Amino acid sequence: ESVAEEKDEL
Amino acid sequence: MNIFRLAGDMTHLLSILVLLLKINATRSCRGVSLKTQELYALVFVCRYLDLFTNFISMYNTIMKIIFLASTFTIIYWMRFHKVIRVTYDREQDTFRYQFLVLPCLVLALLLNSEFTVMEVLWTFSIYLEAVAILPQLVLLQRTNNIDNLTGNYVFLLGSYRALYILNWIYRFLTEPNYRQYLVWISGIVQTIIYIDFFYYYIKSWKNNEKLSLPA
Repeated sequence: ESVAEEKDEL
Repeated sequence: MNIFRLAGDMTHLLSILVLLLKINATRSCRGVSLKTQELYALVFVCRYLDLFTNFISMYNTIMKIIFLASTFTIIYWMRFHKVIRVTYDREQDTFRYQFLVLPCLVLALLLNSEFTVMEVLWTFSIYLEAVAILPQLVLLQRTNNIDNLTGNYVFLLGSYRALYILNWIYRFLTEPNYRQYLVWISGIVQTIIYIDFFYYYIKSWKNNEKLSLPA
């Protein structure tokens, strides 16, 4: 869920 | 990716370019905090461990490599380049790493979304990034004659953080279930740290004066 999604930010 | 996120990343990239350019062109790192640069190196190493485990996009990978390589280049110049290292304000750049690193590490161990090595290190990097600029701000305060480019570097870094907040607001409004509280709170703290600097930066720019921060 959001854990993976936020990792696309630098 | 939205426009605020892209603008934020580009501002971040530009800030690093300004710093590389300043040091390389003037052969001087006067007013630049090695401590802040080394803290950023630690931030990037801990956060970008997923370069080896998780491919997100070409953009993401290239940016990560640029941030890592440029930060290590700056550190290398400041520590080992025979002309540049002499210009480093060693006596003024006295902020202690442990005051920032240890609390962030403890906080990351206590407050994270998953207790795994990767996740704790990632969370640690989020907390540490929020405060990594502090040695640089302290050094600027102690520097009488702040170089324009050094001032611009810090201004661009602060702008990048402010743009990231707009990016989060945009994502919150457009993506269902998008929430990342730890990142938001750290990011807001990080941006607040710049407010005082912004005030003096804009004031000096308006009055056409050289930037100086009151002690």
